[in-house]
Amino acid sequence: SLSERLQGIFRKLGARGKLTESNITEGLREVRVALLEADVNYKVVKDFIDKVTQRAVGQEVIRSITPSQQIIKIVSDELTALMGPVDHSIAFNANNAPTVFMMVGLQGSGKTTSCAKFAKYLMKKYNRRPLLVAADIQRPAAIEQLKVLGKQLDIPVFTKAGLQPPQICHESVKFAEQNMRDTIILDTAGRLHVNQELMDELRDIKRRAVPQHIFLVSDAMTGQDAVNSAKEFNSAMDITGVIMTKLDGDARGGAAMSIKAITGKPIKFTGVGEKIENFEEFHPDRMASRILG
Amino acid sequence: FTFGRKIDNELLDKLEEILISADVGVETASSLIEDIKKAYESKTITDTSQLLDYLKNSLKKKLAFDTPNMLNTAPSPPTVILVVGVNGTGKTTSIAKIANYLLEQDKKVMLAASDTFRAAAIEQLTIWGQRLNINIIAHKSGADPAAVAFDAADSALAKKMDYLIVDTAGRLHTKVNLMKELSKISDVLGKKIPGAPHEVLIVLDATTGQNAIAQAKTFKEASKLTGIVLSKLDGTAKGGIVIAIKKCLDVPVKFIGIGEKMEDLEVFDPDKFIDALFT
Ligand SMILES: Nc1nc2c(ncn2[C@@H]2O[C@H](COP(=O)(O)OP(=O)(O)OP(=O)(O)O)[C@@H](O)[C@H]2O)c(=O)[nH]1
Ligand SMILES: Nc1nc2c(ncn2[C@@H]2O[C@H](COP(=O)(O)OP(=O)(O)OP(=O)(O)O)[C@@H](O)[C@H]2O)c(=O)[nH]1
Ligand SMILES: [Mg+2]
Ligand SMILES: [Mg+2]
Repeated sequence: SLSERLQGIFRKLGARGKLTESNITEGLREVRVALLEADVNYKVVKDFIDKVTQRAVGQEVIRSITPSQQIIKIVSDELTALMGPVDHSIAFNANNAPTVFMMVGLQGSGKTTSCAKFAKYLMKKYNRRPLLVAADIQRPAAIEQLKVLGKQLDIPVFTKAGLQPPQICHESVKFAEQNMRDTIILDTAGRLHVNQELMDELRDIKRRAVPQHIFLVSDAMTGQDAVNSAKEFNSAMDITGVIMTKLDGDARGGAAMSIKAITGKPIKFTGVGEKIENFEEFHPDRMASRILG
Repeated sequence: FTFGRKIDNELLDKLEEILISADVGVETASSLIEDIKKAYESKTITDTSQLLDYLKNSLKKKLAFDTPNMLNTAPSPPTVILVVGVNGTGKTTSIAKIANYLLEQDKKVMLAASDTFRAAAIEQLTIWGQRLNINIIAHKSGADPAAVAFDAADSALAKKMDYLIVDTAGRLHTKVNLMKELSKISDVLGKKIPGAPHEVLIVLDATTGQNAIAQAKTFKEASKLTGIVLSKLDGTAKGGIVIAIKKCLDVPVKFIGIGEKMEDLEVFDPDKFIDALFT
């Protein structure tokens, strides 16, 4: 673990009580390796280490803990501060119009499953009446997948044959109003951030459905590439938050740090399993210690 | 006159950045940089212009394997291919692509829908089967995946198929009971057809970071692995993690996925892959 490695280093340096500039640099070299092994983006790590070095050098020594513990505390505090604080509250429309949520992201990241999970979360926590919208018309059985999930939750799924996704999303609003659904969750097809045509389609959906909330659904095991896609989705959509999925695995999840650092947008929720109830609010402090290892 | 620049640390740092940014990993990147330093000290490389080629060639050698890109073939048909991996990596889509690849070689192919868990998984594979105009063996949703596999093996033998490809549910390698279920599917195939599964392909998402190593290691223990399908290489991720996987687990990449259509599959070309890593 990182703390074991740091203890070893400080023992070797004969560090005694005082945090000197040289043992800070040595300790942070180890932190850098830990972050890279955790899949934090190379440039994000560089900026972070520079920032933490400055903060550590100015730091007064805390007598009651060892130098390695102090480095970990500084790093962990800084990492938690970077990814948080997180406001889990959700703003719903004050008027009668349904509140619209949109899920976007790369192929296979967990969007469709997260639509159902988020619907259940809104039903349970806020007593909402969600409508799921099947706007992925290209993946085989995508509509069917959302319908199966909708049935499990006993909530309606809107689909309209013969229409393109922006129009489907547009028409879902009237359908929601007519069927007393106060919340709309748009499931979109997975797409590459470098596919210009499909990124334009997302912009089109946004124009036609006017979502109040846009979540980038991101896989926790993503490596260095996380910043590339997050940056593009954010600049195309101005996302409101991130849902990080598959955190029930053992991926360290450094992508969480990278995505927050690059986009400035908060990770709000996490997927922690395949079942509909496996959905939690994101806690930066827990993520920080997971990333540090 | 110029002899070419001395190998400087700034250049080595830049190379390390490229490798790490390609998901090669810190440890593998460091050892590659060490190799370069040794080659320079022993005068194998004498100037900077040789450095990148030396690195590329060493990587290409590491990724090549003796029977390049060949799918294993059973001594008598059908050859059984088991496709495994964590959630959402592209297993079902890759199966459609591999089936298409085999059909183009005039092979007779059948699919087994052994993902009986995920919503509409059977429907998804069924649609691919229809597009390919081939048989799919499926039970109802919630059925025992091993029973589907057994049934499919039976059918593949009876219908004299050349290949049977078995789709399995995405599963995180950390879920012990799911990995046990996978071992059972593999065992059941072997009971019905000697030596089956003859090929076990793990589908890895090219965007995956260091966790891919743990995935490959655990899946190898549960069901053995004979190859990797590296999917979604049409994105911006480089998939460098396969270098470490080849190094420590000796599992080669056999195919790459470069899109969502059934034609979007290529046989793995180490030279092309490594060249792309550095662009
Ligand atoms: N273990 C685990 N699996 C998850 C989680 N979220 C989603 N999955 C699984 O990941 C796989 C992909 O999920 P989908 O919801 O189909 O992903 P998607 O983003 O809609 O995929 P596309 O529409 O093809 O882009 C499925 O097997 C899901 O069950 C999670 O938090 N944990
Ligand atoms: N761009 C791109 N997308 C791909 C590729 N391979 C698969 N996909 C997409 O990735 C998503 C997930 O593919 P699936 O085949 O459902 O993945 P899976 O591993 O079977 O998923 P689970 O069964 O839920 O674990 C789909 O949207 C596919 O179209 C690829 O090579 N490139
Ligand atoms: Mg989907
Ligand atoms: Mg599948």
